[in-house]
Amino acid sequence: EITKEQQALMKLIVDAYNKHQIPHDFAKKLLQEQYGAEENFLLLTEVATSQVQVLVEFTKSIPGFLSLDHEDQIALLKGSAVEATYLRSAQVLSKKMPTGHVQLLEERIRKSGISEEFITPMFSFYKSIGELHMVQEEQALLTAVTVLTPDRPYVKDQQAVERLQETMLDVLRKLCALQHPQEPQYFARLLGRLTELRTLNHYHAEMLTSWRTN
Amino acid sequence: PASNLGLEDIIRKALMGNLED
Repeated sequence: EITKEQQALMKLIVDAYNKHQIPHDFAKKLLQEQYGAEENFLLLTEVATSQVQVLVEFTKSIPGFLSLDHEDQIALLKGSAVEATYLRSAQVLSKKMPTGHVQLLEERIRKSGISEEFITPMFSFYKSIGELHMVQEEQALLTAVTVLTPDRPYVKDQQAVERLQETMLDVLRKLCALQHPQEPQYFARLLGRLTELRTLNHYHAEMLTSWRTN
Repeated sequence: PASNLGLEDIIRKALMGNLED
């Protein structure tokens, strides 16, 4: 059973998640104009920057986050930005979109100079997120759980972060049970995606190095 | 350009609220 307080928390987080989206202009550019590899690279870096800003705005709305030590706030965001961005992209790509949009976005990523060894795990992750058919509440809470990971580098007060993360996990666990009564493993599957995200984070660092060199 | 700004700078600026910088 989800308590009234948990329901209020969930609403707050979903509202914040929906409110903070990448600017419409970017989305439009991504879908409308044809670019070569170099322009795709530049566009994707701009979008990535915008996604980090969106992530920060969302995170500021998570109750308790701004009460954490300021440097810990930065450490958490720095440690989770890549994972949260992949998560958001996966959710965008698994949304229902007009015909051809998903293919166009995929093409843009594939033709931006990223080598195939990184593209494969990236798209495999996008696919595995799509298969979960998460509701908005689950997406928003999973993103909050990702940001509030206590063992990121340079986090000093891990216990304070853990308490916040536990609050989110508790709501998410209850929500999964309510949303997917036929699938008792659903919550565990969501947490499994977080492990997959950590692997992607590792790939991402290597990918950036090779991308810059190219 | 934004692509030359480090991740930490982007985060610090966004946390302080001056996105337009």
